[in-house]
Amino acid sequence: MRNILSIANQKGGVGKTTTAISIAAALAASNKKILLVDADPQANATTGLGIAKNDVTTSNLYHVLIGKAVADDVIVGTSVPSLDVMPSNQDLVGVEVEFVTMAKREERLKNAVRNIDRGYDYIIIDCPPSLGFLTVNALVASDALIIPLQCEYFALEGLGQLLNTVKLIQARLNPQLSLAGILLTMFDVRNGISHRVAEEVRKYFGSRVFATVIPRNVRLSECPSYGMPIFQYDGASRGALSYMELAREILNDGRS
Amino acid sequence: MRNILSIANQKGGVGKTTTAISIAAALAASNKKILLVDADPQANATTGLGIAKNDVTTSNLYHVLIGKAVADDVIVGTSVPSLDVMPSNQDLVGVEVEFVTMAKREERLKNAVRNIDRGYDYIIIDCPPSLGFLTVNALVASDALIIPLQCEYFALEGLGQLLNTVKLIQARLNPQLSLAGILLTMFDVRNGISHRVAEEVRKYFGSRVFATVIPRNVRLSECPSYGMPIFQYDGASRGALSYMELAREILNDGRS
Ligand SMILES: Nc1ncnc2c1ncn2[C@@H]1O[C@H](COP(=O)(O)OP(=O)(O)OP(=O)(O)O)[C@@H](O)[C@H]1O
Ligand SMILES: Nc1ncnc2c1ncn2[C@@H]1O[C@H](COP(=O)(O)OP(=O)(O)OP(=O)(O)O)[C@@H](O)[C@H]1O
Ligand SMILES: [Mg+2]
Ligand SMILES: [Mg+2]
Repeated sequence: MRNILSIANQKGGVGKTTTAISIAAALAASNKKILLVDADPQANATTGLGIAKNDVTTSNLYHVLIGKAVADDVIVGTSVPSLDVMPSNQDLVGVEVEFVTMAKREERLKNAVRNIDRGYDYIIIDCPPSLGFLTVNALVASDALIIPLQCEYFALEGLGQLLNTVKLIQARLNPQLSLAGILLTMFDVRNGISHRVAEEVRKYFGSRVFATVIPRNVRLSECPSYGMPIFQYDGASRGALSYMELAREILNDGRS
Repeated sequence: MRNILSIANQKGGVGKTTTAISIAAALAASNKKILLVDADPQANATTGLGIAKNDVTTSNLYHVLIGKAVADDVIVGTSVPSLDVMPSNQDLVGVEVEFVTMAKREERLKNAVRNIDRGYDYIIIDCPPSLGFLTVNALVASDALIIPLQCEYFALEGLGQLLNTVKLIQARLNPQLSLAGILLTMFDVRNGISHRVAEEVRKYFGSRVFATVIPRNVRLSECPSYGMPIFQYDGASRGALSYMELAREILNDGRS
């Protein structure tokens, strides 16, 4: 049973891509073979790992979803050993409309990733900030889901809508899908709202919230401009240490 | 000619909603009559102005777009004098697929707002973090566009894609659409990346970047939990002062 993990939240800018790249790199550093699937037309996970968007214009997830290529054709390596990427591209913007009449359109990604035979221990899927076609495809393809939650008011507001969508998907499209956990991100100790949001989330969701909290740490926002994950950029930073702790938590409790 | 302004950027969490609410409230405080249209299914602009999502489940932008209601029916007042809202709701999530076979589907919002006869000086449209149906509808309905740009690497990366989409819309759907300006948001003086991004944006876009820069200011992230814009919550904060300065810049140079 392969572990396929989606990183999803329709609220924008909550740390989905940063979490996807950091978990993927941390697991790769723990002797696991990892594939990171970039399911966001913005392609931030692709460039955040040093792959130029212009190098993959004819060979990326879009071509796999429309059936012009198989996953194996488009997967590329990264500067991180044991970490591969299925890159994305802005062509993905149009898939929701392109596929509207196609039967079982929500299973396109599931069929694509389930046939990959390269011995990956984990497949991590970075989702766009929406509850549309691409995110639904990712959740249908996944065994579990991590919800990054920025410690801010607007982010907390959207959590209910996301959990409703997850329940619908579990009921109709993917009964296997479980919630690996809610991850508190960009926590700022100096900021009252961070504490209030964290308290409220732990009150409602208890053990479904990861013990690891990701602090706001400027090094996390610097590393993508160098095309490398936090561990290569500044392994001793609070950002790197917290994501390494999270990877251990994921590996140890076998939640996903 | 009425001023219809979209606040758009497909990158998530860059300050679109905060900018839409703050500009709308600042213009309302400058004796202008303002309508804020919430075109995001997350409905953050709706709740950020104190309107409960559950109060508008049967009467919001969704019903206007599907033709079940006219704009006048769904517009509600706020605690801010001269500021009304056309609220949103999560039903909007499905419109992209629902409308796929409808002719001129990209003009639904334009037709809805152009017929409102309540003497608004400005109509401000808050967009979701995507380049899909709702954002295209907003840009087709608009006279001008403001692009909030968070001073971070991933946000800078997406700017090219957004400007390409704007050019396509100008060429095919709305030749009137102009760029009111790029607004630097969440600028943190202590953070090297903020300075680097700001320098790069001014180098490429020169006078198309607003002189006003919005600093990172915790008061801006606190006010939505009280359902009020920054001016009512903390009018002396750096966040409030910078958005008041921006409103003056918009009014003075008649860009939009
Ligand atoms: N813990 C953190 N501390 C400081 N900055 C962070 C942290 N996590 C992410 N960032 C920065 O915040 C911004 C938003 O993060 P990111 O792009 O990962 O969010 P996202 O949810 O993937 O956004 P989108 O909704 O656009 O896909 C980025 O510029 C990123 O570098
Ligand atoms: N200048 C600022 N300083 C500090 N916090 C801010 C600032 N502007 C916005 N915020 C906070 O940052 C978060 C993201 O801002 P906001 O929700 O306005 O962005 P958005 O672009 O509308 O997001 P989305 O892409 O989800 O629609 C919110 O929690 C908001 O309160
Ligand atoms: Mg992302
Ligand atoms: Mg918003």
